[in-house]
Amino acid sequence: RDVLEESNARAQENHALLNKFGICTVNLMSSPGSGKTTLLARTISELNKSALRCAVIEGDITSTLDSERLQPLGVPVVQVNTDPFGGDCHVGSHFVQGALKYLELDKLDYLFIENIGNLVCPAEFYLGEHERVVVLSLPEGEDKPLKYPLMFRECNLCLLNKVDLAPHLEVSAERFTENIHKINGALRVISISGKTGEGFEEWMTWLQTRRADHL
Amino acid sequence: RDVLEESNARAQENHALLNKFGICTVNLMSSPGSGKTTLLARTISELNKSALRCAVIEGDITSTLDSERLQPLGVPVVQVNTDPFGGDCHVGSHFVQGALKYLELDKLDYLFIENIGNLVCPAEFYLGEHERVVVLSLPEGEDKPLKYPLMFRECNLCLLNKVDLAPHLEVSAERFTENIHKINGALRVISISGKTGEGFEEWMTWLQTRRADHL
Ligand SMILES: Nc1nc2c(ncn2[C@@H]2O[C@H](COP(=O)(O)OP(=O)(O)OP(=O)(O)O)[C@@H](O)[C@H]2O)c(=O)[nH]1
Ligand SMILES: Nc1nc2c(ncn2[C@@H]2O[C@H](COP(=O)(O)OP(=O)(O)OP(=O)(O)O)[C@@H](O)[C@H]2O)c(=O)[nH]1
Ligand SMILES: [Mg+2]
Ligand SMILES: [Mg+2]
Ligand SMILES: [Zn+2]
Ligand SMILES: [Zn+2]
Repeated sequence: RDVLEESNARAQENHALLNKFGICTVNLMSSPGSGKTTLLARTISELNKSALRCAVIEGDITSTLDSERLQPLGVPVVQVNTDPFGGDCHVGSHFVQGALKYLELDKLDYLFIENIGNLVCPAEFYLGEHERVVVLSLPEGEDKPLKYPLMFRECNLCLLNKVDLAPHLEVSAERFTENIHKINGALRVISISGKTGEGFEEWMTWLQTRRADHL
Repeated sequence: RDVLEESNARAQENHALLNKFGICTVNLMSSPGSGKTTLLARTISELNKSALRCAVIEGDITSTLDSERLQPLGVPVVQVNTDPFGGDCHVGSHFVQGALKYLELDKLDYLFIENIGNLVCPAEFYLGEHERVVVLSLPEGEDKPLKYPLMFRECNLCLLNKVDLAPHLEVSAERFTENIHKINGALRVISISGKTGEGFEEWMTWLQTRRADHL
């Protein structure tokens, strides 16, 4: 268990540093393609409008594709690739610790960590974040919380994404929420669309409330 | 590396057994919710029509939801759950070896192993199969092959699924195929829909050709 203890020790160091600078940190997790980057792009634009300063740590096995989509928004983005270090399927706390060295921590209100697309392993690793958010998109199907329960137990919020596609799918948002609450009755669910902006008011309010609560 | 050697040794034993009985075995992998179970349900119905006998090993972290969807089709389905053994995010060759004991091997032409929904780790573990098929669905986005390359390098076929949704998405099947071929020029791509049956003739022909090639 040394590896996990070591990982948690670094995560605690990260958390202490983020608290010192008052940076509300969100670990964003999901299956591949659920819409994390699209959601982040619109979130950054909204935060910019409220003069709230944010940065992103972009976790991927390989490539800089997601960073390249966010950099034009004018916020600091640090890309972390696990491939050169064995291709871990989740972002580890040592990667976050390294990435923090590249950020001007005294100039940030929020930090988003976009984790690697994987509904299993990232849920097991604490990075030092204040909040853990799982993105679940309608096309994936209503049963995912029942089949991949750990992620839904470990998170504080679920963004039920791509709700703009509901008219074209045979799924019901109620059944998603029902299944989520069978696994974790306390998990808050916000229906959202990174494409159309539906649900963003509620998401932005949640972000501002959580920051006030933690810091 | 003992663990991987041990895993491969069992996989070789599985492969020898499957060859002895002439069972063409397909390891089906994808992100969560790409449509593996839906594809299998229609595939089983098609094989039943041609009097080809098949069975399924259903791999999941937890639950029997997928097995319950396939059992009504009248073929043997063995459910494997990794949760009681630590919650592995991929099916291992020892699980397959155990599951084979529950099957009447002299009565099978095909065996499908539905792997756990994860676009990363399952690609690293050989189970003894003849073919490895990755399902990639349109809603996940065109960039997945570039961001999760190992899976696309390790497979022999990609089923580009949910093409019935194309009119409602801003993606292009050509761009998916372009990105797949940047990672693995030899990976065959079949556009398909588990929901409507589009592309099934080509998929069924591929299955019958592969069986003839291997056995
Ligand atoms: N209709 C619809 N499509 C969306 C939405 N959000 C994202 N998409 C599409 O879904 C695909 C994947 O979106 P991404 O934002 O790249 O998803 P991701 O979770 O960041 O993916 P990875 O980082 O590779 O795991 C792309 O084709 C997007 O255009 C949405 O709210 N509605
Ligand atoms: N439109 C459309 N929806 C599909 C298709 N195939 C599957 N779905 C839907 O996609 C969701 C997930 O399908 P599943 O077959 O359960 O996917 P899976 O890959 O087996 O999921 P896991 O085993 O949990 O990883 C469900 O809501 C299905 O109805 C398809 O071809 N077209
Ligand atoms: Mg992304
Ligand atoms: Mg399934
Ligand atoms: Zn993994
Ligand atoms: Zn894993």
